[in-house]
Amino acid sequence: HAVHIAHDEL
Amino acid sequence: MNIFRFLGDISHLSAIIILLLKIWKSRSCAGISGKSQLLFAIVFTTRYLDLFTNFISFYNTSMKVVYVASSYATVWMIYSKFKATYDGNHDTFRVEFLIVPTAILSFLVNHDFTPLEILWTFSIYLESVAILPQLFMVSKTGEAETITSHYLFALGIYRTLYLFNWIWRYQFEEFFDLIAIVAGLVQTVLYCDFFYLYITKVLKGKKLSLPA
Repeated sequence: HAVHIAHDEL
Repeated sequence: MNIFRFLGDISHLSAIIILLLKIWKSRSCAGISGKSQLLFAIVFTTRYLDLFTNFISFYNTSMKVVYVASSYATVWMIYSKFKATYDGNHDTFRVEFLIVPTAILSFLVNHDFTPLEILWTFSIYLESVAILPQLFMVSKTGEAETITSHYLFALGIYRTLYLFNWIWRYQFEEFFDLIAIVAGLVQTVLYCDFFYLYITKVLKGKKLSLPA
């Protein structure tokens, strides 16, 4: 499933 | 965090440091596109506004702060400190052709129609093409210093490693973000020609030069 990014990446 | 993500971050960080040191040690920003660096400063600024809204980890926060600070330091060196060495005549890419379409696209294709999310999306789109003024400059002058080639390679391989990271995350965490993936693919494709030259020339000890 497509998960909205948690912005844990840079 | 998987190994691809970690190596990607290290590679990105290395690129930033290589560029800072190159300019600082040689007291010159010859061959460096101020426009690309300005775009990267915009990319980091619009992406890391979440520094003020949520905390993820010490690693995450410190990397973001380092990226933002170093991008501003680089822009400052190019447009102020070592301005006399900046080769503006060859840095002629029209950045509005990158900023305007990516801004429009971020309003049209995003995960959530909120200011922070649109800015984040804009930063993802803009990052994918931000290197174009630099690549344009290299093709215009027909050459790049070896240290500049190392910088470009480290910067290009970072997003390539992120692609593997996303495959990994999809496989083991069922996580994927289509916006980041498509933009990352575009970004990687833009570097392909350069990767080829880097491997066939720079790694064999030759300077990166293009046929006239």
